Amino acid sequence: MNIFRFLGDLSHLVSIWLLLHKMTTSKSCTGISFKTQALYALVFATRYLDLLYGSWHSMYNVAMKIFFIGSSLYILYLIKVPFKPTRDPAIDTFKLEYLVGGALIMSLIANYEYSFPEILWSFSIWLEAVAILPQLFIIQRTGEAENITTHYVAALGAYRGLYIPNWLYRYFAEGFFDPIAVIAGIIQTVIYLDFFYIYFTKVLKGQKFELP
Amino acid sequence: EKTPGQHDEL
Repeated sequence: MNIFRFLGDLSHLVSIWLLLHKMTTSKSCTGISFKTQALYALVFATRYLDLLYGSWHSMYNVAMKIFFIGSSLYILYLIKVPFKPTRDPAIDTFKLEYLVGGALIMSLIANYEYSFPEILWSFSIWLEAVAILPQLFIIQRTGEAENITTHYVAALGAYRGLYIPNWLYRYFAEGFFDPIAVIAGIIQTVIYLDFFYIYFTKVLKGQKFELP
Repeated sequence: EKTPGQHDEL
């Protein structure tokens, strides 16, 4: 564990807290992509159910995995049950087939072993790389976003961004290099760049997130 | 070299 990875994981926790805070205080899920949230639940289920076959690295690791699986299911429940009337499915129209299909193909091409757990792990890595796209698509379509929603996306992007110095650190300090996680992680971070540009130039200067 | 099943990152 190094500082970049720890701050990244912390940022991931903050993002989930921001999302729950937005939904429970406004009692709505307006502007939130159910599809992105469903993809994250699938990412966590396919990556973290390795707990079931004994992949226990540390208490930290196990507790985080359980938290991410549990909170993602709770978020799906909130969107689908109590806040269902506030969701507008007509703007959440990104085609999931392409993302899931692409991740499936990538997991068969790029994995460390042709075994069920390894292909599942690789699938979750590639799927996570693109899971934010339906959410960014909603922001692009509506041309604006509530500030709290942009803070949520920014915290998620920061989590991914911080994993890059973590990999550099691990490569030089531990000789650890995981090419699949690194390549998918860089793709994932690049997807956030446009968003971050507007977030830094507008939202952090007190303006509303609006596309030009 | 990456060993399968040793994914310690989240």
